[in-house]
Amino acid sequence: PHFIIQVPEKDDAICFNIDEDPGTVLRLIQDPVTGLTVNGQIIGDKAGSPDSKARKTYFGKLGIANTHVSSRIEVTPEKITLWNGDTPSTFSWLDTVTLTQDGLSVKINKKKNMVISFGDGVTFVVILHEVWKKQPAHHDFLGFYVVEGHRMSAQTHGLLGQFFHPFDYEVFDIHPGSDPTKPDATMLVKNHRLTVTRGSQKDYRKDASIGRKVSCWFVHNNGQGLIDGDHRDYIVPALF
Amino acid sequence: LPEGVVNGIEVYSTKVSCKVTSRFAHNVVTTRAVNRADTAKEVSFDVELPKTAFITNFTLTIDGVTYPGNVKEKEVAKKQYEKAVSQGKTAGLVKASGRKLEKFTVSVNVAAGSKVTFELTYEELLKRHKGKYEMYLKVKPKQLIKHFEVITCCCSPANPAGWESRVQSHTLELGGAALIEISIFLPQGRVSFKPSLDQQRSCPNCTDSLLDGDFTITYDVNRESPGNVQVINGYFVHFFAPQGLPVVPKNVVFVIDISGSMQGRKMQQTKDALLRILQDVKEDDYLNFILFSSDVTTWKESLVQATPQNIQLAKEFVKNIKVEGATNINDALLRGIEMLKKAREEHLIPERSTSIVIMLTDGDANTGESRPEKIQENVKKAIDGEFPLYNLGFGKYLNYNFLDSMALENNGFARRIYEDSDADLQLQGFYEEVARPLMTGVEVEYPHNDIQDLTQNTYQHFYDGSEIVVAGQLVDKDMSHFKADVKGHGALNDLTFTEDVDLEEMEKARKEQDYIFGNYIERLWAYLTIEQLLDKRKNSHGEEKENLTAQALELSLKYHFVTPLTSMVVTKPEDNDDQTAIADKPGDDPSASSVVPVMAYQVSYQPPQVTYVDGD
Repeated sequence: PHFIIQVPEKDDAICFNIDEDPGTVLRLIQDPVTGLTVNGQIIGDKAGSPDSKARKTYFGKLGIANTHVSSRIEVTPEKITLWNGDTPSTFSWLDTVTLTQDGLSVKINKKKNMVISFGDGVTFVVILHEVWKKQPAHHDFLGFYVVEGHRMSAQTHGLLGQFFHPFDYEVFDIHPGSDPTKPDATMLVKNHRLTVTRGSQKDYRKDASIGRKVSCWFVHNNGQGLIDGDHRDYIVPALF
Repeated sequence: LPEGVVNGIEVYSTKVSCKVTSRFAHNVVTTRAVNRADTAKEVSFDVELPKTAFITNFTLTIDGVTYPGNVKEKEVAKKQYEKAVSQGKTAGLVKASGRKLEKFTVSVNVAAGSKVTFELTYEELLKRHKGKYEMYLKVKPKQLIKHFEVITCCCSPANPAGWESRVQSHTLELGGAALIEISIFLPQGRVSFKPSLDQQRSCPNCTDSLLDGDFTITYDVNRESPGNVQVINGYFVHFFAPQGLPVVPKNVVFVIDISGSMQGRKMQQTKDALLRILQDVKEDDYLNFILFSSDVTTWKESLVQATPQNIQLAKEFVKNIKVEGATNINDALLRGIEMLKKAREEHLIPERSTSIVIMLTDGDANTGESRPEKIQENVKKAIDGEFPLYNLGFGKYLNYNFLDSMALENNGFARRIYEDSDADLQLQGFYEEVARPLMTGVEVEYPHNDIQDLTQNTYQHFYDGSEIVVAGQLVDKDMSHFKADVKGHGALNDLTFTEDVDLEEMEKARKEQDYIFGNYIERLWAYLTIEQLLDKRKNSHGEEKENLTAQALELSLKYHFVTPLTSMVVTKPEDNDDQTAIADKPGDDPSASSVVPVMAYQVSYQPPQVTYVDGD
């Protein structure tokens, strides 16, 4: 999956990929104070290429939980399940439905997206990416966006969560790279000096098929040096 | 005599043709017969149709001359009917027949060598119970029929999302599977039953028919989305049945009649049913029993949670119920209602839970407050719209209209429990229907300025396996889209389901589906509106009742429905109105068939003068 970190202070963005085997679950957000966690499980192409470089991976399942109130939301491209304790409620992506309960609001927009808000100050959006049913290579997959996170605590961590806190970086020495359309540069971040490449990713919040181009500095090697520790540190055994 | 001729009459064709579109069934039963005898003979036409159906047409064709049925206001029809009865020369009529059916019977004398064709049309909205729709036909021809055929077709307009109906399952219990062809071409399902003469024979050389059975088709629609709106010619219908929601915990008070008349099998069956119901009660639920005879006694002072221990105690209690005394419905119901209200006020039951009163009685109130209208008034005032009341009327000797009316005005319904070997299963079956509320306080909302003549759009409960159906008209037929919201409270959260209806896209899809009847949705709307007006009418008085009657009558006449307000009259004008066939709706009184003047159902027919040559 592709990760895009927008840095409004610099009016710029940083991006990286995490390449892991299908089935791997990654911790995206964990906040011990609010009790919110978001994990994502990776799926691969239909063909399941053994060559990890050629393989494309996506998020096929997302688990959003608030441990303080024992509520969980499991999202797949097929269905959406909300758990309150042990009691599930199941919805399809063909529903347009709004659910409200104490401190949680979920809106599913038929075949497009779902907006999950935990009170004021934490809002996530999950985008449904549908591929042509007879597409030989790819599965339907999910996109995950944090549109509001100011109520998350300073202890929030995870592949995305660690970037909720202000952080600084510097990019300099922009020079031609191996691809003439994508210059390389040096990034100084978290006391690491990294070689990054100018590229672009897409923000699909407004339109799940076309998307909006977001220019970003791409950090190679699974975000190594940008993320705290190694990307394997974020692998967790289960969605919840 | 040719095969299939009995007493000179050959019934050479009977065809039952059923078409279900959007749960609205259109059924046509056609029988053709010829009198092979050399004198005039009587030919009978019997059809058993569901009580919930409305007859819409009947025609009698004798030697090529068709005598159509006319739907008239009951009073107008009655005048013709009474005149004919007084002359001893009428009529065809409909009688209640068993639990689910009404029997339409017409007899006509047919001249030697003459042919007669009977054609009866009736329509019905199939309602979803326990996750399925059921189309039911009674098949019992009186003699062998050369061309006997039942064809049913379930289809539905595909909507733009392309997910609508498909037949998922069939249950057929008739004469052996070899006689039945089932073909499913999604989204249509077709079932054909066409036994040959030999297949109909009860034995190789017999002339009587072995066909005597129930032809039942059960199906459900493929439901990927909880709602579906269909619009045709400015009328719309909105089906809503969400799945995957957790069950809302319920607080049930069973108000059980233990008066002397319940003695014996009725009490035993009641106990058996309650014991089985107790096995199915969920631990989240709360319950209590209120027993009434001359006095009212309760199992516990207040509602108790259905823990395993309490369920065990409840079973012991039920096993030891004894019958005694008279029937005090008023005090028992008021006690149950008060108990539920108190439990809510004192927070003894979960905040997100729903309350239900289920009363079972086998007779009329005869002690305490025994005036039905006063009991109704007291109960309505006590419940005050907070929860539904369901009344189960056990056996024949009770005022069912009172139970029905009281349940309807308290957002529930009444159900007759037939005194039979399966009464316990009927009781349990009823409980299962209301045991799984998935939403409460359901309200279906449309934009006020765009929609008119809506059928009922608020429901106290949505039960798992049922379906909410709302129909209405668009103010502007040319509008391009509208939005429908279904709001309600679930077990865990408040829910709003939204349907965005794109009329242009729907019209495009509709044009591609040539099997849809053009006015189907309009007739469904009319059926539902009449049905609901008649229900409302049961609890209205004075001017309001007159208005409701007038509206229901106007629609019944406009859409040619035989409802409790109308009759269908078939006359032969050239015979000086001495042949009058009347089709009436008999209502839900099982004893009605012995009350209405059933003695007058034979048509006297003067055979026309025919010059006729026969080879022999």
